Amino acid sequence: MITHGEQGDLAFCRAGDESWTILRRGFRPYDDIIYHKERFYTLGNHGGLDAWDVSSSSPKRTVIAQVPPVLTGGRVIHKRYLVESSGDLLLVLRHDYFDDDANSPSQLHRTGGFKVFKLEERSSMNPRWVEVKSIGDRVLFLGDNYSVSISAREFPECSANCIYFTDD
Amino acid sequence: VHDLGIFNIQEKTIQSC
Repeated sequence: MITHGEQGDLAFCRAGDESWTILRRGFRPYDDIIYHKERFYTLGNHGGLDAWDVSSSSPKRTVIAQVPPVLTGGRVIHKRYLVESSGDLLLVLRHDYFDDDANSPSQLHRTGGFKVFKLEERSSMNPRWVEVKSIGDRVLFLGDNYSVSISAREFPECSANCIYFTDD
Repeated sequence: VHDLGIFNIQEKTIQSC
């Protein structure tokens, strides 16, 4: 499953298909996609999380979490990432540097920090995002196309409980 | 200005690269 083209159309292709199938068109409707627990999850550009079952000839969309987490204190979300870590689905919000002094252009477009949320699935209620204060020994690598997590125990060159990010 | 680095979740600090 991908978003592609100038408009960021959502499309998928199964093994054996001879062409891509467009699922949704629009102006960049999705921020990120991940495959998690045998389903594709898409993060809408307003933060809503959907799951897609593309096993049948008519793919089905299920709304998982409509209410996205927000940032407080004047911080503006710069980018959202989906990443799987130790079996959990994480949503990472990247925000710009926030400075009360509006006349400090040197800090424009600099990342100020991140907030990490975990999708908490409760049997009787809709799943919801819960802030995570620590990811233990995990290490996140956030990318424009895909994000991954690894264990700092297995890769001691990396710092635990840290997010490695690149310029987008 | 490049915008890349390592963010420490506990300390909420960024180490620029």
